Amino acid sequence: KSTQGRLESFFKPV
Amino acid sequence: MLELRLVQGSLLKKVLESVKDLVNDANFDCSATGFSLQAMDSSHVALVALLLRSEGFEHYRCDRNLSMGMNLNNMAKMLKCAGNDDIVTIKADDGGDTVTFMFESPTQDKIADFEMKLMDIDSEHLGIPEAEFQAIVRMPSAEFARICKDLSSIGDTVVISVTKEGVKFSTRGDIGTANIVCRQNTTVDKPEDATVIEMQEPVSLTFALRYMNSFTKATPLSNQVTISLSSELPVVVEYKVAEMGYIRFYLAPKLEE
Repeated sequence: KSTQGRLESFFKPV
Repeated sequence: MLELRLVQGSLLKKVLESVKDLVNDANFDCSATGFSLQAMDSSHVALVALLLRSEGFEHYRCDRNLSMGMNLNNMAKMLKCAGNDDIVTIKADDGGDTVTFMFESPTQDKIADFEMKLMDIDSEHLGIPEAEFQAIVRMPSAEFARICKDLSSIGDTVVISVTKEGVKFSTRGDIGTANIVCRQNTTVDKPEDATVIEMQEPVSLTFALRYMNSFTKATPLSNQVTISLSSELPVVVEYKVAEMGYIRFYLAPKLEE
């Protein structure tokens, strides 16, 4: 089973 | 005042065709560095980053940093009206609520201007740090597009694995499985046909094919595509835009539960 990652999990808002 | 004149106007047409289905609205940022955009898709899974450096324009005037919110579908509609050989000029006034696209035929016998309404967009910018990648694959963009298209007829996701053997694209679906391995190949007549694999260590990541297929709409921009992979980082799929910049697509991987 896998879930779709979100970009915010990897990059921080600026 | 902003005035950007791009002799190879077809580049802008191709850029819009490659992003308009991924992102609805986006802010184009104009500064001394160039004309740029960073935007996420509505589900915050994929991100597009575009840079067209100021030196790539025949004329580049940007008196102060300007952010212009545009509906990319509408912008694409307007740019579709430019001929492939046309010179495209983007004009806007500071604080104005419109942008003008001017199209000049190469022989200067037809000049058109299209004015588009700007929009206010709350954009969320993400900081993307420089990363060391475990593997970087450079391959013909048409080949990558073909692989993504073929695999999406079998499954919904692609596992991209880089080992010493090469780069493997795998999928599985209800009807069966598919594996496509591309090996490094630098003994080609034309450099754009080469496949080059730089591997620091083996890496294997899973991605949604729907997004990968969307990225390959940028294929007309460049003969080569660069795929940069690192464990538990978004993949970067990059197409160079002539000599003036790039369009990069970031896609968050599928995570094992």
